[in-house]
Amino acid sequence: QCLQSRISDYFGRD
Amino acid sequence: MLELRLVQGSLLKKVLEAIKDLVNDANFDCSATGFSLQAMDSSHVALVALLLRNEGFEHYRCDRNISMGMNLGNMNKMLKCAGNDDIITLKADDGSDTVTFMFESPNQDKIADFEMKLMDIDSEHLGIPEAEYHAIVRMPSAEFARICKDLSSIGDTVVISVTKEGVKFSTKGDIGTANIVCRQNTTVDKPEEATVIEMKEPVSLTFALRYMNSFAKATPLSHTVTISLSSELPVVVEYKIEDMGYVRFYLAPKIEE
Repeated sequence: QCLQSRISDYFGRD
Repeated sequence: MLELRLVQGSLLKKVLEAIKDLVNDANFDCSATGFSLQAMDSSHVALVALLLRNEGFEHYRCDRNISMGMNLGNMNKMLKCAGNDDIITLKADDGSDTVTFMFESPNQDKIADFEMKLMDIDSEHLGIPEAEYHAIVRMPSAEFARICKDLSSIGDTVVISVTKEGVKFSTKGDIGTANIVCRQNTTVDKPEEATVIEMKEPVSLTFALRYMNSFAKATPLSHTVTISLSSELPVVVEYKIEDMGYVRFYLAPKIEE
């Protein structure tokens, strides 16, 4: 089973 | 004062068609260099980044940086009223809470203006670091759209694997499995029909197909799509907009529990 990661797991606030 | 005149107005119509289902509300940022947008979908799994550079507009006036919050569904409703051959001009006065879309028919016999209310949108702007991707695949955008559509009738997720053999798109579902391999193919009549694979390292990542199918709505913007993959990074699915910029979609991968 796979979990959906989120964009914020990779990119931080500018 | 903001005034942007886009002779090829259909481009803006296509951009909205490409992103309106992914993002509900977004801030369009206008600066001296161009018209841009960055927004995430409501579940923060995908991010869209749009850039239309100033030199792609016939007339580009932006006196100071301005951020205009728009509901993309409403913006799309307005842009649908423009003809495909119309020239579209965006206008906004300083401090105004509206934006005006002006549509001119090619022979100037019909001029329409639609004024839309702006909205305050509290969105976070993310820093997207420059990254070295393990593999970059460039292929015809229609081919990519077809693959995503076909696979989504079998399964919900796609595994994209790049090896020296080529790029493989795989899915599985209740009724069975599917694998589509595209090999590098540069012996084509037109460059936009080529499949080009640059691989530094083999990479294999899993993504939700419903997002890929949403990204494929940008297909009318470009004959080719570029898919950049690195393990442990969101995939980048890029549609270049000729002479103007791009629409880039970032999608966070599915990861093993």
